[in-house]
Amino acid sequence: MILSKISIHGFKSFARKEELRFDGGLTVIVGPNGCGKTNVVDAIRWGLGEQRPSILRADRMDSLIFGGAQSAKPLGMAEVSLHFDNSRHVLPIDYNEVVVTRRLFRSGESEYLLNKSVVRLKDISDLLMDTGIGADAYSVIELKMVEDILSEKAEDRRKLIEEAA
Amino acid sequence: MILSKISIHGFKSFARKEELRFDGGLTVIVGPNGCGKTNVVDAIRWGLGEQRPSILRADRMDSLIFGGAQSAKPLGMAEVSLHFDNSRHVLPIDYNEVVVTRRLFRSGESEYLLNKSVVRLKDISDLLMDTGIGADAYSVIELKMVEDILSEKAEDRRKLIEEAA
Amino acid sequence: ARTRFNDVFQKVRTNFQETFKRFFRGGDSDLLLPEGEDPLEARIEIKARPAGKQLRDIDLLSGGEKALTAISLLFALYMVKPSPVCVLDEIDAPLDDANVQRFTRVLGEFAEKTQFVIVTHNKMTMRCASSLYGVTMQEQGVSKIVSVKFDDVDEEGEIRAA
Amino acid sequence: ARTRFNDVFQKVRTNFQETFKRFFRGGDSDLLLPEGEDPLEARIEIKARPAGKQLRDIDLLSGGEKALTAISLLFALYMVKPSPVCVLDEIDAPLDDANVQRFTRVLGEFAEKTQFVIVTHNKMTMRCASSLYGVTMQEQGVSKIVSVKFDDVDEEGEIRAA
Ligand SMILES: Nc1ncnc2c1ncn2[C@@H]1O[C@H](COP(=O)(O)OP(=O)(O)OP(=O)(O)O)[C@@H](O)[C@H]1O
Ligand SMILES: Nc1ncnc2c1ncn2[C@@H]1O[C@H](COP(=O)(O)OP(=O)(O)OP(=O)(O)O)[C@@H](O)[C@H]1O
Ligand SMILES: [Mg+2]
Ligand SMILES: [Mg+2]
Repeated sequence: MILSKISIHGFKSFARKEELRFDGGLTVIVGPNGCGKTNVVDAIRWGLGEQRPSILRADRMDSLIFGGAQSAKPLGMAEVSLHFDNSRHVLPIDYNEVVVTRRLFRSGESEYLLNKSVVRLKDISDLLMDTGIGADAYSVIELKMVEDILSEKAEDRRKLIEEAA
Repeated sequence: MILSKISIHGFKSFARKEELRFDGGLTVIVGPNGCGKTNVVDAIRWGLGEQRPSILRADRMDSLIFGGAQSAKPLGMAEVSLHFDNSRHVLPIDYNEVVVTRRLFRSGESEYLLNKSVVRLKDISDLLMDTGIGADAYSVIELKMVEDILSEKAEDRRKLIEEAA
Repeated sequence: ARTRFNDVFQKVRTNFQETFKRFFRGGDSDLLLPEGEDPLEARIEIKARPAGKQLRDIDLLSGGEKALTAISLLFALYMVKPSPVCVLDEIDAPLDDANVQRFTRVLGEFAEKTQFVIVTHNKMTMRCASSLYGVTMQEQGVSKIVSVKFDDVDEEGEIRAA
Repeated sequence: ARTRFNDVFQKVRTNFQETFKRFFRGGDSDLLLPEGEDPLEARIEIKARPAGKQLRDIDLLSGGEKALTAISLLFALYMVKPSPVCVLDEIDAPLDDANVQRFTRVLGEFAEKTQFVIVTHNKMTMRCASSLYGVTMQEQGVSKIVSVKFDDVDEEGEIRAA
């Protein structure tokens, strides 16, 4: 199973729809400070179902929606789609391409879609269970987390091993 | 007032007496990971009178004394001396060179010296008061502190401004 | 559940001892479950000793040594259960050039089973990319994604208009 | 004590507005004491808005923007009360090359009143040194200080025997 593409629209600093294609190897993202690299990382986490605003560096969920800039007005919705190439049927679902979409409206309402049909968050977590890429898994590591993984409190370490079990 | 030299012996990874001379401009310290650069920073903090082991990344004070390596036995004492050029008499003391020395023995005993005569810690803090380089001042900044200076809890910010007052 | 956890724990432990030696060119490391406690509840202790040094509290390691130890543990987990996608955000920042080279070499070896997405400012890490993207804010405050060739990334980490 | 604190606070505030603009080439920043509270007890709020962006919660700034904001505040303090010695440990790690250049330029300006001791892995910061030292562990586990010329620092951050 390969993450083949991510599309981001209205999430954090992405006022316009942007896409990033992955070739299955090593994709490197570069750019000056504050241009939106970690916002791409947050988009992947959020798209996989992350529910805790603090992990996404936001104080409340609605600060995830594009809030406006000099040349662009605030938007009413944030949307992220993750496209997976499922031709080897790792995901227990009968499609060759699986698209997981998450939306958030200013009203606070959320929406989850699987290949364009609305589903519940639970359907997405069940689908991604045991693949190692769910929101809780160890698939996104930031420099700040290095202190946690090695710290005395050890909860994070246990969670990492449990995830692999 | 200029810090003209630091000598370190038996403090953390410095098994042998080492010296570093400063020319009053920009001194840059380089070297591979784990070679002892931040230990030099800790030596400056400790020499200025830092009392909290956690700031020096140690769980107890005696882990500041060289604990041994492949080719060198553990030592019984850690000693750091900071040499200040006081020719403009910024420090209220009658010497052109002021040497502040701190020692720690395995027994847990500490010793403070001013130009080779034993004094109390209070004498050193009084001497450095209002110069902006005491242990509490904002003169040592690590990357990890950036989060604290900007954080909501704001105590650190207030302390910084108070120090300047 | 207990035998399953124990089984995975032992595998991760052996892998960690191996990846740690690879990154630190020697030294040794370990993951320990305190004796007599229930494996499902007990704290997992971590030990790390770089080559030629004494074993000390993990807090006494340097910034770079800590990052390298955490990366070794991460790869040890991937050897047990590869995650299809792994995202790393500036995890190479505290590493010196020698360790960045070791890090990117090991990444290359794992890239067969795991797809990596890496955010970095380090030119050496950029060179290992199979595809390179830039994020720019040509319109202030609005992020845009552009595809980039390595030569387009100038000194400033800025992306010359492709 | 109150008037003295207020006096210094206002100076640091004005300086911070100036140093922030220098680092971010625009934008604006502020330090605020909540109205009506005793200045000696109240929390000091910090606001930072990079050029062309909306004012948002300080937590939404990026890693590099946060480091640059903290550095601006530090220099604002030095303008009020220069500290004879300032030690900075890898504070340039999250900065892109353009910001490292701005950082080292401002350092040069402050180096008249304040002596800086900087630990770094960044080659651009190394070039600004008036004296360069290397710390090595030729004997494993034992640190040694050597004086270094810029050309001696090779790709690896390792120091060739001087
Ligand atoms: N809801 C939002 N609407 C508009 N912009 C936002 C929103 N949330 C965050 N931002 C902006 O995104 C920027 C941060 O982007 P990000 O953290 O991705 O930078 P980065 O590329 O990772 O930089 P660095 O190299 O410094 O880590 C901030 O300047 C912030 O103002
Ligand atoms: N009491 C001690 N005796 C001997 N060695 C010690 C002692 N305390 C710490 N050390 C060693 O010092 C090393 C850490 O050094 P330091 O943190 O200064 O590295 P650094 O040069 O800052 O590296 P980095 O570039 O990764 O930040 C550790 O490997 C640790 O084992
Ligand atoms: Mg970032
Ligand atoms: Mg260090």
